[in-house]
Amino acid sequence: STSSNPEQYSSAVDWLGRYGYLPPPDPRTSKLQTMEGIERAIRVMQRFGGIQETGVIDSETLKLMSTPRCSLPDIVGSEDMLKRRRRRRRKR
Amino acid sequence: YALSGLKWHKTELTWSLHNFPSPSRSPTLTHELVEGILTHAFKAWSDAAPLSFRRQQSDSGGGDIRVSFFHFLHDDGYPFDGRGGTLAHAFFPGRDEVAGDTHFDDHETWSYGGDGGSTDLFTVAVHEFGHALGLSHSSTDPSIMRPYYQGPVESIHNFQLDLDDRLAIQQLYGVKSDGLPGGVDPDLPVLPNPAPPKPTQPSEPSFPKRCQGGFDAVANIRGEVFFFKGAYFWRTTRDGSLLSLNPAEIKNFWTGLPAGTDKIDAVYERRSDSSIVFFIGSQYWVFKDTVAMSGYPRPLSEWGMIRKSGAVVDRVDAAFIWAHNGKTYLFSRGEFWRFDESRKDGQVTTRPEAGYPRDNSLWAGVPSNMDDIISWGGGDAYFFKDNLYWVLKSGGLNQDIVTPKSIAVDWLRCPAPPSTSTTANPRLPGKCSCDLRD
Repeated sequence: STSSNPEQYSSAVDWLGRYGYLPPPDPRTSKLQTMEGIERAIRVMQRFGGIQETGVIDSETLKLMSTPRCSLPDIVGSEDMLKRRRRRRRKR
Repeated sequence: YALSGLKWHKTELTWSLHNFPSPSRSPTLTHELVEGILTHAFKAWSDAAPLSFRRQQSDSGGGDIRVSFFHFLHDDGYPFDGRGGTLAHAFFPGRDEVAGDTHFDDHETWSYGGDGGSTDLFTVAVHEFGHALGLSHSSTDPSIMRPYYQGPVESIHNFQLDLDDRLAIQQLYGVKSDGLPGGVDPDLPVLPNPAPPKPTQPSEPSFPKRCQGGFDAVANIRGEVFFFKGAYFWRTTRDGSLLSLNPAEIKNFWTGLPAGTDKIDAVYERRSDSSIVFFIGSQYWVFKDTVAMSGYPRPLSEWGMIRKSGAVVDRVDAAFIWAHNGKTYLFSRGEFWRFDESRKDGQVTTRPEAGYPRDNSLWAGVPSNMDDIISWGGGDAYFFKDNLYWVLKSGGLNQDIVTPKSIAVDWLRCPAPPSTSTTANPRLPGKCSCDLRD
């Protein structure tokens, strides 16, 4: 349930977005994250990290999310670091 | 392995070291040792592909790969986060000014060998140089390009990349011996052109001002806070980021509400099935994600809320799930009802618990006619009224003095008012509640 521990849930969603498993939020162009979408993202993250695919934020998933790591996203789409950097430069 | 789609179009690369890790945090690393570790990290890649790395002095421009130790904000848009968490990052190859730059978090305790709670500089450097050469994160085990810190290697002198990493770097730059690594032309296919830039839209002046407060409804939905006002809403993330200064139109996001909807009374995310419940007047809608489920709207009377006066409730002012006990609370005209929405036989019951309604005044220290309420943070209850909010700590009900704060400033990125005034106790308008600053 998302309501049972909102802080933990929000942290996990934040983590999934930061490392490319969820699309970046944008109220004008994107939908609210669906539960299915979040579950799918968790599964991809679990598969990528080599832990059991459960689709829920379990203790193994939380442990992996708290493991020190590289800042770059695991799933590099249109929002990869360099493109974001270029866009920011153009704005400046 | 995964490739970023970018590579250096040369094999003789230069690098520079712009500073060293702070001696106070990484006392075991001398300058010579850092230089040696980084040199060996480059060698791991040049052993597997026809690449060469030559060090340049940092004051001569720095070359292709510029290595630095930074902490927190360091002017590249990707701040570090203190000890633990993120350790380092690097920019992919290219012609961009920052291409190849490799940054290590100077709040880590870097070491040679990574024992005693420290982080091994060599393995992290090999990983980051992989990015600087064009590799993305790999899910393969073993691979130095896995995103998580894996601890030190047995010996940096004998270290060799794993097969996954060798195949990746050889796909980009070929193999050292004769032969055809990854095809005749190891260049990657041309990337599609980026989407054309969109012109900046000026702010629509008719949008309701977010800084004025007075929200119709506030809801914590999937970890984000939504502020509804009129036909629009604003949205903030857990870390306090407002996704846009301009609001989004409710009808463009929430599909299934009647045309012309210009006021939401209350919203909450149901605990049992994560559906989202909207209250408008004497009707309610249940949404699966952003789309209303079939069969809605349904009459509010189905919730079985009867006032002390005997009248049937005809509107909901506020709704939230109190994280303290997981129960759902609905408020209307100074009274509130409590529901246990846990699933029973696959059904969600919408009947109030016995002993309700009760007076809103039981929630001491907050306005009795609130605009809306959410559970947030560590389970605290946040009461919103006009442009102020009050926080009742987790499980608290009778906190006589609860100092209100500004919704506009704290949630919606509005400037603070020029001067502070004494805040009134919402229950006793003539009595002031002051803190030291006031």
